[in-house]
Amino acid sequence: PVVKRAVAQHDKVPHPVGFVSPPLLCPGRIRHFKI
Amino acid sequence: VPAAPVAPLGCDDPESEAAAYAAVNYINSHSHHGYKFALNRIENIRVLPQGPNNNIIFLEVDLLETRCPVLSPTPLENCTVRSFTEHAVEGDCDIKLQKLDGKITVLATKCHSHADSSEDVVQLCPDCPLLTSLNNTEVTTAVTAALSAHNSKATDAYLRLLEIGRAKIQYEPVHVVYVEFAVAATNCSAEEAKENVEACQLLPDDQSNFGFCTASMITRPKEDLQVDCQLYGHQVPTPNTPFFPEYSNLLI
Repeated sequence: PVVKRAVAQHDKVPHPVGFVSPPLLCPGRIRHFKI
Repeated sequence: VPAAPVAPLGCDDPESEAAAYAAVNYINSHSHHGYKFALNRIENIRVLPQGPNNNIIFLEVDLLETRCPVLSPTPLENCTVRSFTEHAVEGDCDIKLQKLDGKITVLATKCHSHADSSEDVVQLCPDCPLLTSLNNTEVTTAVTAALSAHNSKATDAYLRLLEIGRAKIQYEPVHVVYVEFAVAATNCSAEEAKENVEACQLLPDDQSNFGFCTASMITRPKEDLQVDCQLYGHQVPTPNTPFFPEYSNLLI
């Protein structure tokens, strides 16, 4: 018989030490002022 | 083997800035009216690889208007960005570029500009003059009076109006109209113009001499008119200061 198995709640894979998520790439810096 | 995915570019990466400066130079050198714009912020950048050393780049940038008219030979880096209290004008541009073997080429641009809201300016500076429509009658009256006053005192060429670039009106404590307008020298001296102004035509392309005037006209409590015109001298068209043929027969 085909039985549907509940998928075990996967635990978050810890980021390896030293991994820095990419900084917010855009929008860039403001050179004068923002209207 | 598919091309290796291109690492996403940051908006402040040197490659993004190089593309943005190429785009801003292109926009300024192809703009036929108003003022030069300076880069204020790179909003977004997307790179589509087309093959080895061949990328299409889509760029979104925020620009700010400077005080330099598009016909001014002043290099952009020496053009002051209008301050917030001068009633700044912002430009939003979408640009498509190609970077092929390290050379950046602008393929297309789409821009629109808008002035900052008057409420923002008044909030910070209650008495600052605010931008007004260029065909406001007080504006056209001030431009006509200022150009006429300059030509009546001029000892060199008679100047004709090319376009009104900017106008502001201050209501308190006195009523003042501030105008800025582009002019061009004609083939008449100011003296000759008094005889027959219809004969005064803009100089041909190879002798063109553009300039710029700023003026302020107080109407109340008493009349007072200040005008200052500067001619740039003949400029050989370059990628930064192309000559605009439609000006040669443009008389507003």
